[in-house]
Amino acid sequence: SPRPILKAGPGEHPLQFNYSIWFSRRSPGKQQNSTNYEQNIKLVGTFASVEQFWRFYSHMVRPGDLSGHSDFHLFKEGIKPMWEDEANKDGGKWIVRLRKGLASRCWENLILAMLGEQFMVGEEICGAVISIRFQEDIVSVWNKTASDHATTTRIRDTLRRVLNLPPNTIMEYKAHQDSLKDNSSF
Amino acid sequence: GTRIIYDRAFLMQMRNSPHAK
Repeated sequence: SPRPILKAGPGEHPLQFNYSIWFSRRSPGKQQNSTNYEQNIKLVGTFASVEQFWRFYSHMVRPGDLSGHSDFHLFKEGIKPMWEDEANKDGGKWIVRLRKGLASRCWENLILAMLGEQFMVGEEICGAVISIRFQEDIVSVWNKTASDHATTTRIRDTLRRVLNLPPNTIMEYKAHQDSLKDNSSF
Repeated sequence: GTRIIYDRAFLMQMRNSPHAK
């Protein structure tokens, strides 16, 4: 039987959508494929209100304090942070590369913008990822329809604003279908 | 329908609410 739908508690501030936080970490030396990707990704929790979000987030490690090859994923409840998910299969993502030291602040600004519905693109946002790597960190924002130029442009402009990025920051859009073809995520 | 929109300042303020602990 399906589990009951999570709701905001009495007196709490509901979010437009419920969200789930996931964590993944690649074992050193292991080659990534879609099977072990799915095994490595762990659901941390799901929340329906601002208060529930902070109860999770305040106890989580900040992404900038993670080491190795790790990712936090924040996705709408019911959407798995994988290309294969029905909501993602025709989608794509904006990729922003960050120099070391910026990950925690950028991630917090990004997820607050998502939870607060600052992107104004209807149902198009699927989720966001912060990827901690050795040389640099990467944030990405996933949307449903890679071919929808008006939506992807609006997401890019909102990202620039909420991340407060330097004007020369390089942003790249990649359709998941293209990532599948060249077998790469970044 | 109506969208539930929160700005960053409000969300940051909510961080300190007793319900968020």
